[in-house]
Amino acid sequence: LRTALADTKMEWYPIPIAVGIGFLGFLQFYRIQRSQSSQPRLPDEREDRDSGYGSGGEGRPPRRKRTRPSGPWSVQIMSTLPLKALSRLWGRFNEIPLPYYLRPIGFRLYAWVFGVNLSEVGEPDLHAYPNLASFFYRSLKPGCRPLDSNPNAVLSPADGKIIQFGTIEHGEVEQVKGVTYSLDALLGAQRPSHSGASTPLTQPASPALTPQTSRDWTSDDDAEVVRDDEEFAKVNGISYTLPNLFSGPKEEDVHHSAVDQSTPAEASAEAEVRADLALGESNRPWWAPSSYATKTPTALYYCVVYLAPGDYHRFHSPVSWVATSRRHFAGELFSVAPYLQRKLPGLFTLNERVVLLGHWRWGFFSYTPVGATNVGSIRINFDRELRTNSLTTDTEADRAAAEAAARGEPYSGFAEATYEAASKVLGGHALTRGEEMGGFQLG
Amino acid sequence: STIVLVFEAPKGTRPSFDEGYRGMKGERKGGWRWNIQRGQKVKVGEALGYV
Repeated sequence: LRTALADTKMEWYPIPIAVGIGFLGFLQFYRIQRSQSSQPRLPDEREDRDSGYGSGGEGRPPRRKRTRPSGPWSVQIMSTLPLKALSRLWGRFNEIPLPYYLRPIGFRLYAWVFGVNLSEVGEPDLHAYPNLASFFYRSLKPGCRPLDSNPNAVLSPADGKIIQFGTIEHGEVEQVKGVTYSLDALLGAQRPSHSGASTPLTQPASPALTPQTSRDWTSDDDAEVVRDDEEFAKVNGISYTLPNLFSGPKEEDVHHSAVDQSTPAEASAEAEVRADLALGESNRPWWAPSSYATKTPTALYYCVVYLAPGDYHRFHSPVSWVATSRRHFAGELFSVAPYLQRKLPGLFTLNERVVLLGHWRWGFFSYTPVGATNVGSIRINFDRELRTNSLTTDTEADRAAAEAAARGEPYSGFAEATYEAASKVLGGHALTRGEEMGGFQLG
Repeated sequence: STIVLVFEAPKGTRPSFDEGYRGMKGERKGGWRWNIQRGQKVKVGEALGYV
């Protein structure tokens, strides 16, 4: 190398101007292409353009618009895979019955790899589990998970790891590494609808799927969905009305309900909250704290629990609350492993998820199981009509998108159903503290 | 799989003037308080926090 460097004769020539211009042009073209590919795009638009339907997709029935996630190369590769089809295939594969005598060996190996505590498994005879899917959805022995003795505690809904928790401010949930996503995108931007009809609580709720379109929450159309002064729930002596719970109290309610009988310290807190309310009322979404009319100022809190493959995959109710509606977002099924949560912004708003909306003693409460590639099926015990990770659901979503387009409205991306109960006061499906609500199943 | 909880809870009341004078400046008393840490493993039924 030393000889080559020392003895090789180098001659320098000026580069022709045309080559330089061409090089700069190529560099600019490359930059533009790169910046476009890194931004979220709509695959449908790209497909329409490539297939000759035009940029607006003229002549083609409208389909659901799904944003393409941005992120590192691993995310880009993953976004090109048919994740839902893979998930369904994975589910079918795991439903294949195992040979009877190989079951204990296979499940013990699985338990050793993923750290399953076999002494807690509800059925000690491992031969009883015909396949991995049934073992994955195993129950636990009674008494294995004692509930916290403090009645004011919010319990962990599942076995898992705390990924993130905190307070929600300005409608943004902070994800890992400071990446944020909108609460509207997670839960849906429209207020839940409510119906006065009722069915017995002892029977599982049978909600009718009523795909609805999203509207701006500030629009006047909201009056059609929520009836004024309809009593929503009465918990601990506090009456909740729909306007109170989802759109805030009326001005006169604020003045009459709390301040008159409060101490000076509480009155100052009330005054502060009322000032916040006055500031934010014009742009306050429906899920924002609703207890301004009561004496207790509240805030919105969130917590993300990640369930690893070996964990117990049934989930329970963290508090006693009332589920009034559910929203099924038929999204994609990316992995939700902590690595991908760090790398893929807004992961929870991309994946298929079931948002259960309701209320508890302090106001708003929502519970959102988010599916993943390997565990794409979300099961809710009291909602037998819910079908997740299914071709039928995707077809229904496509049809709903077409109907919304025909009406000239944007598609909200979710199908909503309401839970009706015998008790009009509760107005939904009541769940007790620690009650099993459902679970995640393989594929 | 993941579960996301979003809920409303009391954020406590501001301390009185005397309490603020004694060192509780800006801190709210009562209200919601977390009982967990990031990365902590939890089991069903354990408390995430208290009101």
